[in-house]
Amino acid sequence: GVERKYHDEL
Amino acid sequence: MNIFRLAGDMTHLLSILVLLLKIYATKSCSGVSRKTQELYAIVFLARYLDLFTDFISVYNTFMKIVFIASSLAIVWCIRVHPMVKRSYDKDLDTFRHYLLVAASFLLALFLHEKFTFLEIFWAFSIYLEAVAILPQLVLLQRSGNVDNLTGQYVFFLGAYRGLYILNWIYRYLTEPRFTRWIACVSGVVQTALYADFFYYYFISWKNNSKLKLPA
Repeated sequence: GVERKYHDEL
Repeated sequence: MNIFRLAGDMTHLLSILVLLLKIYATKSCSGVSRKTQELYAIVFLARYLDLFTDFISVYNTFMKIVFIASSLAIVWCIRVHPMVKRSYDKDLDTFRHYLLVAASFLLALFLHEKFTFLEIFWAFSIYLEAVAILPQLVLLQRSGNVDNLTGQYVFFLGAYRGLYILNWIYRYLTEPRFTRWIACVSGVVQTALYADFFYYYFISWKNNSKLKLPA
């Protein structure tokens, strides 16, 4: 699967 | 990105603008905790180390740079600007903030998503942000009277945290497998710290009176 983008928040 | 997250980021930005405006317009940082501002500068520097390794969006990159630059500018004003510096009351701002830094770093060494340099600093920044407002709240309580802009600064900061919680609820309901224990639990703790302040803020707003915190 696609590795999730961890820290997409600020 | 959902509306809560965007609104949260905007109130966060607004809080920083209000603080900069206060310092710029009055050439004074009375009522502002330098320690809280230094903690925020550390928070942003530690969290956005990924500025060089991960690209999320132009928006994210832009906001990260704005947060780092503005937090450093505020610390610079309080420490270096001759007129602002004079208004800083270090006798009111006595919170031992290095203890918060040490405790947050220790916690990050044990509680993190991955044992890597970036992840440990990321977790550290989350824990530190959760408690970074404490020196400011203690200072406000000590001085009793809160000027309007400083009150609004803290209000917008608290609103930003509340909106992030709504954002997480929304993401939890709409995204499969949305689990972020570290960020969400720390975020709830952080928001809870504002509860007392919000209570008195709304009372003063309702009575149309000046914000005063009980000693």
